[in-house]
Amino acid sequence: LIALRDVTRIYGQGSTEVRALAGVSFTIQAGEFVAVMGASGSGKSTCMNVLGALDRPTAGQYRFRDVDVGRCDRDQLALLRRHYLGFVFQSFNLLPRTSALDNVMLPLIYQRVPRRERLRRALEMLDLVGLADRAHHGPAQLSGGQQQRVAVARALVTHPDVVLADEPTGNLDSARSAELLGLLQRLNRERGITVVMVTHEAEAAAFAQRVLWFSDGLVQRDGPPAEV
Amino acid sequence: LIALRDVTRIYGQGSTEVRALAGVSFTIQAGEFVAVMGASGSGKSTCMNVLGALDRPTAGQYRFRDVDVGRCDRDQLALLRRHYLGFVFQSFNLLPRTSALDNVMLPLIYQRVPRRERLRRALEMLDLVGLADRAHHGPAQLSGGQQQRVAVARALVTHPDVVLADEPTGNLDSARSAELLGLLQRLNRERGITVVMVTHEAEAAAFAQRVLWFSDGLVQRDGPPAEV
Ligand SMILES: Nc1ncnc2c1ncn2[C@@H]1O[C@H](COP(=O)(O)OP(=O)(O)OP(=O)(O)O)[C@@H](O)[C@H]1O
Ligand SMILES: Nc1ncnc2c1ncn2[C@@H]1O[C@H](COP(=O)(O)OP(=O)(O)OP(=O)(O)O)[C@@H](O)[C@H]1O
Ligand SMILES: [Mg+2]
Ligand SMILES: [Mg+2]
Repeated sequence: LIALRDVTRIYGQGSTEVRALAGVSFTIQAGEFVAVMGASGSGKSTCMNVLGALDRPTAGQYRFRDVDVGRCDRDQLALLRRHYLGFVFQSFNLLPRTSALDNVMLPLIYQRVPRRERLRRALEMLDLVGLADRAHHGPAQLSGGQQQRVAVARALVTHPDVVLADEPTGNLDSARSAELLGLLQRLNRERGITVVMVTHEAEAAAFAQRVLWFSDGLVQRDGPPAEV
Repeated sequence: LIALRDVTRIYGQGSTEVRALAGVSFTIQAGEFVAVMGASGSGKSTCMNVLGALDRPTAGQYRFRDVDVGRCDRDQLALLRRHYLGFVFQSFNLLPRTSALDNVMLPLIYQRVPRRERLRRALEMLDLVGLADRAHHGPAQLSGGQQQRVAVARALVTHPDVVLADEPTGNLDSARSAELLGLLQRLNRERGITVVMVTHEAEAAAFAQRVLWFSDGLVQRDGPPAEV
């Protein structure tokens, strides 16, 4: 499903050059639940942006469903994301001055889902993350953890084949966190949704079957949570 | 030092009314290290905004250094914050398109610290959080955890009497997190800085001597970390 080979991502040049990714190679099969861990600044979000077709590598290859993503033009990338991917951003990226409900419905509008069905599915997803009673609040009227849950609901509402979640529980108490991780695990086991999740918490990584450990732009370790 | 009595904060009105704080009372002595915990949406950030004189209660009283904060005008509040408080926001609130160094120097400009001294202290603080080599990066060129550490550096650079930190380690790996919590603990023990820190992680709360547990806008429990 996912295959990275020697992926490099360099920012800046010369003396201010930053090697955010320094030659990353791994594959992920459909149906896996993979945790991505590693020190702050080690390249995890940069790797997630490459996986999500939001950023192009400086060098190396990314194949998604056996398509060379680097050869796609902007429209093809947009279609690929819309059709297969759900992305939870580390800083949420909700539309400001837009209700939680409208934020969650947005991916369904892109998929041309009829209005009544959009409303039903968005409300159902908000209810799943415990925010049915906050549907009409905008981001400025939501707590940090509530904004994070809206971002998760938006990523899941299209039932994507692949969920890319960058620190989805960083602002949640342990009860809400366990709830959300349990939901991701159910989607993975019952519907075969592939999950790639950045986390810094060992208890969250325990919900995955495999951990990719990043260090200075490289995958340093790759194995079951207990080992890594 | 800090005394809240029956503090209430209500958003909206009528059927859309939200009681973010529903009558909170507690005191904090100078030199304490207090963790604030509780479910997502339970009122922690709202309470921190009241403590930081960034928001006025709907009802109740907040006394800081025996001054009735509710009776202060906007200028007096600004002086109070500038002189005594350092605030780490849950969503960082860094100035965009502004380098890490300039972001950290900003509170020192308000305190009329001379330029050479500002530079020295800001670089020292960035070094303490492991970001000496990112001094000239703006927020868009920093990872999530790096932005969080810049926010912490900015809150500490004035050596405030009181540090209010809203989820300061939410985006940090366990090594960086322990480092930062150890720094807060040292400032608390060696310099008597009062620390009030929202966290959802028990390992972080263990650095404090006391936990205030919030639930539905009320302080439900108040005691040592092991008990709460
Ligand atoms: N401007 C607003 N208008 C209406 N409701 C609001 C507003 N701001 C916050 N709220 C509500 O007030 C409640 C408390 O919010 P607060 O940010 O204090 O929670 P919190 O404990 O910090 O949560 P988290 O752990 O998720 O950060 C939440 O239920 C939130 O929806
Ligand atoms: N636009 C940019 N220009 C320069 N350097 C950048 C830019 N974006 C990111 N970086 C650098 O690339 C490195 C990797 O960033 P990345 O966001 O992938 O880290 P991360 O592992 O997600 O960290 P965190 O756990 O703190 O979120 C960091 O050291 C960061 O400073
Ligand atoms: Mg990141
Ligand atoms: Mg909060």
